Amino acid sequence: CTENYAEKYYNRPEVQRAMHANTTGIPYKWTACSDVLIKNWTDSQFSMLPTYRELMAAGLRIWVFSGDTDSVVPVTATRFSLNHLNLTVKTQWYPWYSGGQVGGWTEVYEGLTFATVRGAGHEVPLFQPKRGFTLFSSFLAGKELPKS
Amino acid sequence: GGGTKDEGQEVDRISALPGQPPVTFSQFSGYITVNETHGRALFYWFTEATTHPEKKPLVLWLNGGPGCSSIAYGASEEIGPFRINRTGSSLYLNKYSWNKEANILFLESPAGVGFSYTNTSSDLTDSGDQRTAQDALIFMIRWISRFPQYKYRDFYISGESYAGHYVPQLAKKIHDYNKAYSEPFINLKGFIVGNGVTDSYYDNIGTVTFWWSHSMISDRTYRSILSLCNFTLTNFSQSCNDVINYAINSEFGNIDQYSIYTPTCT
Repeated sequence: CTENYAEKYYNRPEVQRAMHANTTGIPYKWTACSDVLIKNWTDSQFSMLPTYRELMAAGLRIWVFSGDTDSVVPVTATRFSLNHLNLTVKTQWYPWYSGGQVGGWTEVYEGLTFATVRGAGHEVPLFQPKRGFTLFSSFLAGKELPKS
Repeated sequence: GGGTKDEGQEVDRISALPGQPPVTFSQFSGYITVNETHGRALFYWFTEATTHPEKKPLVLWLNGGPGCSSIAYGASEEIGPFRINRTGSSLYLNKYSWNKEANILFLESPAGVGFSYTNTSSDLTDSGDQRTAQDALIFMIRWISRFPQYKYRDFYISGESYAGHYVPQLAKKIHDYNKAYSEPFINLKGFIVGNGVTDSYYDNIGTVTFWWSHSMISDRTYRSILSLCNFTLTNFSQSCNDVINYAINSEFGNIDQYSIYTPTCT
């Protein structure tokens, strides 16, 4: 229910003043998600895979991770999609560790790193904050996820 | 050049949020206009790194939806420095905040999300990937002009869910924009995406496979979905929608689809 807490907090006038927010008197309450936008969304790229290919070729560091208890954009969806990039494996599939426990599994390809996060839902850092932090730190450092 | 901190940056400085515990890092929030004609302005919240911000990379975080707020989710319940208490009266520290490793910029995008607004109401009913990416590029260019100390700094984009579109699309916009510069001041080094919408066809096949392999739906329903749904289409047939709605409403049960083993929010 944590998003309910945000609905309360960010609609407080003193919070909006402190954040220099809502300075033009927006004619509706602040809310976590806009129904109007999602119902009227127009163009949506059918596949991001061509964009991934282009940016991998440009040499960007690209990581994709997946909380494995999410059923909305689940781990099998992401794996099925990435599979069709036909990537070359650099480091074979292995379990990565965080806090002495398996944090998930990972495989490193030429141009992209994929990792699952065990026990995490759609919002990985909400459900597994420590594993999410390990993932982020490794990404920034450009290092493979810990093997122990 | 690196430029000097202009007054815009200081005007956006947050002295302290109501109910916030004392912190050592600086934080800023405010608006960047991305389209003068329509009056579209995007709202950001910037939390500098807890130590040596001048040496740490800049990371932009985007939530998806489309239409959802990076401040509601990313900042307030995922990677931000604070968590909001149950009554919405105070904040407490997030032990695993990502601003321990980087300077984190949260953006409410596109206009119409959260505090981001437009003065042209029709913008709210014709948003899409293309304009969202273009406005986000304009935002980054103008934000870095307001915070010139972050020019040439290692820069990464991160996000989740429908930001599986936003993140690579913005990365491509910046990559293309940078081609005009021998030394780009938006020094994009990479991106990281979580539970990201990636490919409509393969995502859908993989999603139904997850539902079946995690025993959320019956064999019969699984077979019905595969036979009635053509996921190469962008709009599914009525019979396909019906069987998926049956799966969700009659076989999932009262669960949180975003985290299938945790209790639902009543």
